[in-house]
Amino acid sequence: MRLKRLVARGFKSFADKTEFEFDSRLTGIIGPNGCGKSNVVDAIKWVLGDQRAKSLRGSSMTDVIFKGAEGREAMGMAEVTITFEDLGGRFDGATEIDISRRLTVDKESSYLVNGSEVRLKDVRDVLLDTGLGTGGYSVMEQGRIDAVLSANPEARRAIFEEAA
Amino acid sequence: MRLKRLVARGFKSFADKTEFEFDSRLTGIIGPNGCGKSNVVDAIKWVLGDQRAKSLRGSSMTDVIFKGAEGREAMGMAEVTITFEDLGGRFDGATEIDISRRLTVDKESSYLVNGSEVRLKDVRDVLLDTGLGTGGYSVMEQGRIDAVLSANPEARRAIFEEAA
Amino acid sequence: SKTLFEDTFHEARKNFQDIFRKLFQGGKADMFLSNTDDDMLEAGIEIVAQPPGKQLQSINLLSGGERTMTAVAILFALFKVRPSPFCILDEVDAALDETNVERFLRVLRDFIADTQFCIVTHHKRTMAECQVLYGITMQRRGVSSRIAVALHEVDTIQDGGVPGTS
Amino acid sequence: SKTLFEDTFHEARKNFQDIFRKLFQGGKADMFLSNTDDDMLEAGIEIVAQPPGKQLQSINLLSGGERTMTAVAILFALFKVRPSPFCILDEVDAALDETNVERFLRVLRDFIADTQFCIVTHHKRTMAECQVLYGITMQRRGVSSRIAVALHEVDTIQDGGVPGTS
Ligand SMILES: Nc1ncnc2c1ncn2[C@@H]1O[C@H](COP(=O)(O)OP(=O)(O)OP(=O)(O)O)[C@@H](O)[C@H]1O
Ligand SMILES: Nc1ncnc2c1ncn2[C@@H]1O[C@H](COP(=O)(O)OP(=O)(O)OP(=O)(O)O)[C@@H](O)[C@H]1O
Ligand SMILES: [Mg+2]
Ligand SMILES: [Mg+2]
Repeated sequence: MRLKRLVARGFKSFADKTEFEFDSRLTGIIGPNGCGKSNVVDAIKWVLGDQRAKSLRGSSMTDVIFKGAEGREAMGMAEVTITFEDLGGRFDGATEIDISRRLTVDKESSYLVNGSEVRLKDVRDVLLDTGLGTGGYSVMEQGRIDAVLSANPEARRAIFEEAA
Repeated sequence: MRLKRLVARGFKSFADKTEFEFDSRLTGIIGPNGCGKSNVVDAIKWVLGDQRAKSLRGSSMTDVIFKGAEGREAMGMAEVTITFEDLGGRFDGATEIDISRRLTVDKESSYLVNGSEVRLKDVRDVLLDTGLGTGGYSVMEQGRIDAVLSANPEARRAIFEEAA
Repeated sequence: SKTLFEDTFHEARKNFQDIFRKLFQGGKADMFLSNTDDDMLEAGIEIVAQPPGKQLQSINLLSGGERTMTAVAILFALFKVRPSPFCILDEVDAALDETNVERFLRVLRDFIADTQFCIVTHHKRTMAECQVLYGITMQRRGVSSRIAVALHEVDTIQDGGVPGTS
Repeated sequence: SKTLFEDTFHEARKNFQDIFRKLFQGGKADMFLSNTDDDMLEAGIEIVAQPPGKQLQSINLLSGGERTMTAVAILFALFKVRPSPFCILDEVDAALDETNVERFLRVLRDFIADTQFCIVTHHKRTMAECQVLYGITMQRRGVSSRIAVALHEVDTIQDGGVPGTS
């Protein structure tokens, strides 16, 4: 089970359709401050079903939709698609699984698996199946590495239980 | 009113007497992880009267005394001396003011100004006189720069009042 | 359930001891459950860490870089108990000096066999370790775009430029 | 007292607007009091920041480096209201890229006239700005010592070595 590709459009600062091939074992993302690196991390969390605006640094879920920039209008929808290669052929024998998530400024939310609209629950089942259940993908956000040390012993335990 | 020198002995990882000349307008402190740079910052806070163990990353005030290292015994006392040049000649016409602080493992604490033992209150008066009252020396600790942004609006106000 | 947590904990603990020693090239560390007399379900997790040559002290007295290395050891220790197919790290190497970045990468290599990693970084040494590098730029202010980057072009990218256009 | 806080606040606010623009080479930022209808003594301080070319958004959506620059603007804004004789900064430039370190140093220069600064850093550009550099080393593990360092020797120091002995 491996990650192949990520496509983002209208998601945070990625106004235009932008594609990332994640075929290698170690992919690096670099660039100056504020250029969008952590937004790529947010895109992955979001398409995998993250429901917490705060976890994406926003206060409302629609904060992920491209809000406009100098000489550029805001957009009406954010869309991210992540593609996995699943050699187990769990999905009608298909070896690639596409999971897409969309959100409009009117708060209309939709999920798609291999092009067919599904519910969030179905996305979660797919992820559980492929070993990527909640917490099954590991994301260490910027500035958060110290949290496991500065947390009190009980909060630390909560982190353990989530991971295990 | 300017900072001239700092001498530390038995303070955290500075077991041996170590001297720093702070004569210039911009002094840099560099070195690998864990070598003692932030301990120098702690030494300055401590000698200027900081009473909070937590602010020095410890749980007890005696955590600042050199605890020993490979092939080296713990020491019985921590001592730091800071020297200011005070061209106002406020102290019997002396142009240099030495402030020293000592703490033993038996928790005996003492303060000295120009060699004479004084109370903490006297150190604070000296500092107020020279424009270095509480908050009057500005220290931005490692990892704390984000705090003023992540603090809630009321906590932020407390930071303002302390600084102003 | 209590037993699952206990098993997980014991395995994570052993991993933590090993990985810490690898990251610090010595020293020792441990984690243990506090408050176990009342109820294991209420227990908190305590951490102790002793870099090589130094005394055992509270983790609060560790330096910024030492704390990152200790936290990375915990993260990898947990991860090893239940590895997931991929893992994303956003600037975890921020507080590390060159020597520690090197040690961090050496330990990371052991995990790459079973897990795909994606790492956001400002460290050249980490970039050099990556098989593929993506540069993110904002050629038009406020709009991000992505370009493939070769290792010798990283300075241009980091300064906000675009290779081949300077 | 209410008036002292208000005066301080208004001056800090003006400083913040100016310093932010200098640090970001454009854009705008502001700070204001919330809850002023009940009681100014209960008011909290809200911050808004808009880097050049970007939309005005919550400061939580800013990047790591943008947050540091905004926090530095607040710090210096307050500092300017009541400058103290010296100021110590421990790795405030940790999250900054080369361009932002340069801008940070340019603003720092305005303050050096009236205040002595001591800065702990891992950035070469910041080291180059310093008039005096102290290297801290632990030649014997667990025991710190200090040596004077010339700019061309910084790599040795940062790798834990001692100049002249490699
Ligand atoms: N919905 C949105 N629309 C447009 N721009 C957005 C949106 N959400 C966030 N941004 C912008 O994205 C930028 C932050 O990007 P990001 O956090 O990915 O930076 P980064 O590359 O990780 O930088 P650093 O190295 O400083 O951490 C901010 O300037 C923010 O204004
Ligand atoms: N009382 C003490 N006795 C001996 N060693 C101590 C004492 N207190 C702290 N230390 C040691 O000092 C070291 C931390 O030093 P410091 O925080 O100054 O590092 P640093 O140079 O700032 O590193 P970094 O770049 O990682 O922030 C720790 O390894 C800690 O064990
Ligand atoms: Mg970032
Ligand atoms: Mg430090």
